Amino acid sequence: SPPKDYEDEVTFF
Amino acid sequence: TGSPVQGPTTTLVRVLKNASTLGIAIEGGANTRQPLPRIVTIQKGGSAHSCGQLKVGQVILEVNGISLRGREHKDAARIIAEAFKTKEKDHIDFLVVDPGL
Repeated sequence: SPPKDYEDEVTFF
Repeated sequence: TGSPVQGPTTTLVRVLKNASTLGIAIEGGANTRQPLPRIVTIQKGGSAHSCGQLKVGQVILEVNGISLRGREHKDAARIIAEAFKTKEKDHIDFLVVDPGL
């Protein structure tokens, strides 16, 4: 599968 | 055992859990354009900020000796969250690399 749009995956801790 | 050889740009950072939040945000993970999690935010008032050694832009290679290589975003995020939550340790060890160096 093509790379995801990683900007959509941000996690805060 | 699976730990990368530490190069000159690789740093082991110990963050004491001295605040109610870790205070970082990460992006990326396996199968994205940023294959290892990258720190995008350091929040004031969090444990990471008070430790003073983590920086925006650093890439996280390991958390408490657990490699993040090959782990997708949610899996890497779970490992970090559990490292902060566990009462077994009062700190988290991050192995980070600064790609800018």
